[in-house]
Amino acid sequence: RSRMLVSIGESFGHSSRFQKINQMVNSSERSFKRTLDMGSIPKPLKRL
Amino acid sequence: AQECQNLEVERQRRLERIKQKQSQLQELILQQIAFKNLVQRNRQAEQQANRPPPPNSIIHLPFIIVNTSKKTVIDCSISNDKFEYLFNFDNMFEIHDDIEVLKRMGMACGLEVGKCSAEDLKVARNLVPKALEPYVIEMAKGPISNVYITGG
Amino acid sequence: RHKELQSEVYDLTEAEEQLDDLISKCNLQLRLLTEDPQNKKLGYVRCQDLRKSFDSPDQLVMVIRAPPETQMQVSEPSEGYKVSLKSMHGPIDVFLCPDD
Repeated sequence: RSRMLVSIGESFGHSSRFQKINQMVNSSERSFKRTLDMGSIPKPLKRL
Repeated sequence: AQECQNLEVERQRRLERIKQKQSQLQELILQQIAFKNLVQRNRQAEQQANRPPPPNSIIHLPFIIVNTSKKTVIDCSISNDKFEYLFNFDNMFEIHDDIEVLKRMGMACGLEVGKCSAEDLKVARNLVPKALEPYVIEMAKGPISNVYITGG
Repeated sequence: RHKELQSEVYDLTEAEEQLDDLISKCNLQLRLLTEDPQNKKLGYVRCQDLRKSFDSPDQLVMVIRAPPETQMQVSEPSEGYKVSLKSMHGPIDVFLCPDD
């Protein structure tokens, strides 16, 4: 499962639906990978 | 012995279901209190100001918010009809719905964390039907973890 | 033990039915509450409410207002921090909560 799907646009759904997403997004893997990347080649800053 | 074992399994299953339904009911009670509090607050504010707030300074429910660091670079593609968006963040973010915002604004009287002053409890009890009052009183002491059976 | 278990399961059955009844009543009350035109008009938060709720000054707060049944898809971090929104019933509004 590489992504999560939720329906938005209604009030007062189940708040827990976003807890799982936030846990997934803030899982350490990607940031760990990023630190590895950052460590090797400093990425050029993106122009806005 | 076999019948006792079956009853034991049935008892365990019911306990699990009751706990899950209890937290569902608590969330519904919180949402009802938070929404009523929000409407009351806005009504009083508009009466005091004698006018509604400027339209571009308010956000009507329902909405969700995405918060991230200000350092985050966000690429955003939008379809012409605004029916589709694609966001690409280069850093972590969090997503919260409107009820989470209302709780953080204190609209749920602190019941969501079981820290409810006597004054707040009085306000909360007045915002729910009589049948739910025992739950509100119980929630004010802290999240109901055990099986709570109201006398009613 | 058998007699004890029987009466306990009976009590739990009663409790569960009572909960089902309260949950359906609560759902109905919440729907009537949020659909009431007056409450719809007064059901809003102000920008300062959002700023207060996500108080750290280095946070950017993006607000998304979408029609019902809009699909939000969030990808795994290893695939990049992607969020896609797809609406079937109207345009989606996205705006940043302005600073003070």
